[in-house]
Amino acid sequence: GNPKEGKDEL
Amino acid sequence: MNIFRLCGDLSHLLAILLLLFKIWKTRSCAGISGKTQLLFTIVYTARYLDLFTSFVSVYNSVMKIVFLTASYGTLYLMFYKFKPTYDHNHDSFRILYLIVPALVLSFIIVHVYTVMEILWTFSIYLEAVAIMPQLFMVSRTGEAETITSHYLFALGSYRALYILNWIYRYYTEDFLDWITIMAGIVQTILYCDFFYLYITKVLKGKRLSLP
Repeated sequence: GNPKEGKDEL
Repeated sequence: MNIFRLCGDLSHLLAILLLLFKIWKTRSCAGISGKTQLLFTIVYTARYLDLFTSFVSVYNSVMKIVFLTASYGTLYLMFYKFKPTYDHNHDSFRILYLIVPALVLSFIIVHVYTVMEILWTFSIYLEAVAIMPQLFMVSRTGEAETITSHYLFALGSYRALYILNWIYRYYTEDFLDWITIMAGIVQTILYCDFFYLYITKVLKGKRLSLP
């Protein structure tokens, strides 16, 4: 999982 | 999306709406730190600029818009509509002591050097400590109204639930972001004292007052 592309959290 | 994340988001939403409700219903923002509210508005603005650059889901976008609108609405109520009720004498925490270190740290510990990424990282660091002026205010006045206590409890629970969400995501998706995790842990630790008082006093029907 790449957190930079994640950003699905608020 | 998992149950911890959803509960965290709902807890966050509840906190924000509780605060607006309290101010509107009592026509007063007594006991609420305008500085903490200003910091949260900076946090949401810096983080949710990605509304213009990336789309995740309708849920995600709607929540971001609600958080942004509610935080600007809260500032409007505090610094304009109900300004005479704002207790600024007790809201004396120096917020530059929080903003400057958060900004500096976001240039040092960051995933990639882009404007959006640095703004996002800054928002994560600033959010971790944004509650400090509010907790400082409660400690100065020595008490908090019950609804303010509910607000703080919901707000603190949100990041604690996010920690469970990160643990869950680590095992199920191999998702790991140390920046949010460390900041989230710091954020949750700041509430520990308050959680203790909330459970031992407010839940037993007593007003939150410090010894």
